Amino acid sequence: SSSEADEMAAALEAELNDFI
Amino acid sequence: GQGSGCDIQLTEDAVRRYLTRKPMTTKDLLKKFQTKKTGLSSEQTVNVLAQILKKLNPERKMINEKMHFFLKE
Repeated sequence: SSSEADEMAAALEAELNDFI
Repeated sequence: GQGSGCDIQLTEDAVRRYLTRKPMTTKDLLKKFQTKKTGLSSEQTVNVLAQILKKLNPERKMINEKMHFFLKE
């Protein structure tokens, strides 16, 4: 579903935020 | 792909190929590596993709107010 995709995208961006 | 069981693998090479072709958001990338296609869990997908992106260290640019990643050839 698109909401799962949204959650995954948010989780991925959170992971990358430490790095960016 | 070949046949109906066409698997997609979440690898550094695959991510590099997509990002060399055009800028993509995290969501675009996640769509390319949907869990039902890779067989990975959501958590694995996020973790693996995060590791790959950290390693590739792609360029970033804002398109339509969204962060896109891309790689120069």
